[in-house]
Amino acid sequence: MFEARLVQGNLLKKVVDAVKDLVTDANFDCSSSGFTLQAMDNSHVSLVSLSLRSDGFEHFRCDRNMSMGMSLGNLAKILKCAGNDDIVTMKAADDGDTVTFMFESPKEDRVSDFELKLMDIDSEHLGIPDTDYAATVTLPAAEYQRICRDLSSIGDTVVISATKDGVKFSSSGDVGTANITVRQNTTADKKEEQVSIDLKEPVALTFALRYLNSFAKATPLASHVSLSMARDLPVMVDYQISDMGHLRFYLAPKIED
Amino acid sequence: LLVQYGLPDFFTAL
Repeated sequence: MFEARLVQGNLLKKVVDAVKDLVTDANFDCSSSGFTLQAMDNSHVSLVSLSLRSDGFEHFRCDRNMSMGMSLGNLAKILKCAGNDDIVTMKAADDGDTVTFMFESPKEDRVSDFELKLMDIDSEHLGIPDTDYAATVTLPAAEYQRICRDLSSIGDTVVISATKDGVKFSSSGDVGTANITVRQNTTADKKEEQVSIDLKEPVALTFALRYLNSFAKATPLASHVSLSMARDLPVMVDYQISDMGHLRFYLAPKIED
Repeated sequence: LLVQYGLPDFFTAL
C-alpha cells in the first residue's frame, strides 16, 4: 500500500505544471524515503529530477517500492480540480493499476477523489554523477525566468558566462544581439533579491533557450534557482522545494565542433 | 558549428 498526504497540496500541482510540457508520460517512484521522478524529454537533451522526501509529507506510507506510470497531462487535469489550499492524499494498492487522488478542503467541508489509470512506461534511468561544478549561480527565480524570456525574443541559444564579477547571458539572432549581466549582491536588503556566485573558475557554456525557458515554469516553486556549470557538461538548474526536496533540470550543452 | 549534445552522452544509463 502506498499512501501519502500532502498538506500543501498545490505544491504537487506546481510540480506537474512545471514538467508536463517537457515530459509527457513518466514513472513516479515511491519508496520509504520518498516520492521521486526522473525522466528525459523526448529529444533526450534535457532531464527532470524530482525528489520529495517522505518527512515532508504529513503522512507517508510505502510498504513496498513501487513505480507508478502516469500521463502528466492527465495528472495535470486531475490536479486542476484541487483547490489551491486543499490537502492532497495519494493512494495506490501494491499491485493495483490505478492511483487515487483525494482532495480535502481546509475546512474539510468538501472532499473529492479522482482515480487515474496507471500506465506501463519503460523509462531508462540515468546515473547522474556528483559533479564538482566550476560555478554555481543562485539568483531570484523570477529574474532567471525574465532573462530566459527576454533573450528568447533575440535568439534561440544563450551563452552563459560566469566570472568573479557576475554572470552574463548573451544571445544573438536576426534581430540583433543582447547581453544581460547579473552581478553578485549578497548584501541586497531583501533576501529574495540576493544573487550569489560561487566561482571556482570562470566558465562559459552555450544552451538552447527553449529548454531553459521550459525549466522556468518551475518558478512558482521556489524564490531562488541555482545554475551549476562545469566545462562541456550539462547545466543543473535547481529549484529547492522548502522542507521537501527539489525539482532539478539538466540540460546538455551545445559544443563547438 | 554548434552541436547539441544529448544527456546520454554525459550520464550513464542505469
